[in-house]
Amino acid sequence: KDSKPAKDEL
Amino acid sequence: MNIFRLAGDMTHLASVLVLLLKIHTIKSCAGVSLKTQELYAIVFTTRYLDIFTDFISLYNTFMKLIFLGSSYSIVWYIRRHKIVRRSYDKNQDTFRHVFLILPCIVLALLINEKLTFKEVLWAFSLYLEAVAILPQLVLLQRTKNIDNLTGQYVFLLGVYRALYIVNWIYRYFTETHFVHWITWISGLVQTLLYADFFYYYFQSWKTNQKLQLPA
Repeated sequence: KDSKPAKDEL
Repeated sequence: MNIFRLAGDMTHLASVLVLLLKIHTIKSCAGVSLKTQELYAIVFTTRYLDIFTDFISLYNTFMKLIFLGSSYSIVWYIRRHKIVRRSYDKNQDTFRHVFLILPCIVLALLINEKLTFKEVLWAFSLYLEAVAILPQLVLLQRTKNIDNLTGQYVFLLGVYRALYIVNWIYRYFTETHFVHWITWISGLVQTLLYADFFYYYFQSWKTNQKLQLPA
């Protein structure tokens, strides 16, 4: 499971 | 994507368009801080390097290109456009970039998610964004007559930051593993910088008077 939050913000 | 994030992005977009349209149509950049605009160009350049490495969504890529393009266009207008640049008052816009950039570089080297080139640049862009509005706020304070559009530009930017905070609170409760301390703390600092401006903005709106910040 991916525990690193995605950098999906601007 | 939640509604707060989308509303935040849209106000951010609106703020940039208001500024670009003002400069483009009235051919004047009076009251606009070139320093702040250059800092934003650096912020977007360092943060959006990931358009070459990570694909998140078309929306994401598109918005990144818009923010990059608009910040560089605004800088170009103020520096190079033969009419616009005459309205730039260099003597009022005296904030030194280096006093903001250097501490942000140091902070990014010390506090980052990972000590890699990309992650340090990412952290740097967040720290710099938090303080990039300062030259503009200083300039507003010095300007006797703040025109409506410049006031609206700063107001919209402040709303965008506030909406992002609501978005983080929402995401914290609705998503697992969504923790970005660097983003949150620098985002909170950034929003607090607008508090004073907001106070006077609403005062002027309530009393129907021209916006003026106390020296």
